[in-house]
Amino acid sequence: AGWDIWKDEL
Amino acid sequence: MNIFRFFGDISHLASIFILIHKIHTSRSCRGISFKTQVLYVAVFVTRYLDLLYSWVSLYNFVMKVFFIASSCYILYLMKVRFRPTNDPSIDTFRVEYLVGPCAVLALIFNYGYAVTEVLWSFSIFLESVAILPQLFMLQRTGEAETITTHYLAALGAYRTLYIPNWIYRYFSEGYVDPIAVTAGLVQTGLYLDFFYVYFTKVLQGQKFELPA
Repeated sequence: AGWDIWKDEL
Repeated sequence: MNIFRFFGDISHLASIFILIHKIHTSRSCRGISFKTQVLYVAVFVTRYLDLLYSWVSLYNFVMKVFFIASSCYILYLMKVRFRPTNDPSIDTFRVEYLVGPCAVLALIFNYGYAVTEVLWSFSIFLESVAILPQLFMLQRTGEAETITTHYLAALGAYRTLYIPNWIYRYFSEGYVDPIAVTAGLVQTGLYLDFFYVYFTKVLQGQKFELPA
C-alpha cells in the first residue's frame, strides 16, 4: 500500500 | 529520496547541532523549553520502533538512531549537566492538552489497528504540535537569543521542505499520505508567525523581540 512505502520518511 | 526531503533532513540535523552548540557554548539551556524536548523524545521513540523489525536503508537507520540519541542527550544536558540554567517556571504549557488529543486522534486516524501503527500515527500528530511549548515560552518571554531563533528556523525549514517533497512524491509516485501531509501542514503553519519575525528582524541583524 502507498502508506507503507511512505514509512521511509523520517 | 528527492532534494527537498534530503535538504529537509539535513536542516533537521542542523537544528539539533545548533541547539547542542548553543547549550555548550553558552553553558546554558536558558530559553529552551524542556517540555518540547521531552515531546521530541516521545515522537522519535514511538515512530522509530520499526528500527527493531524493519530495514529501510543505511541512511534511514543512521538518521533514526541519531534522532533518538541526540534528543535524549539534550534532555541529559538540560536536566543534569546544565540543570541550574533550566527554569521550569516559564515553561508552563500544559503538555497533557497535546498528548491526550494526539492519542485520541491516533486511535481514530491510523493505517491499521496494530500497536505500532497507532503509535506511528500518534508520533506524527504529536510532532506536529511538539513545538508549541517552545513557541509559547517565546511568546511569554517576548525575546530570544539569536542562536535559539536559528535553531527554530532550521526546524521550521525542515518542515517547510517536506511540503515540496510531498508534492514531488505525489507526481512521481502518484500517492499522498493523508496523515503525514495533514499533520505536516498544521506543523508548518505553526511556524508562520515565528518566520515572519525571524525574516523581518533576526535576518536584518536585529534582536528577536516581540511587540509588547
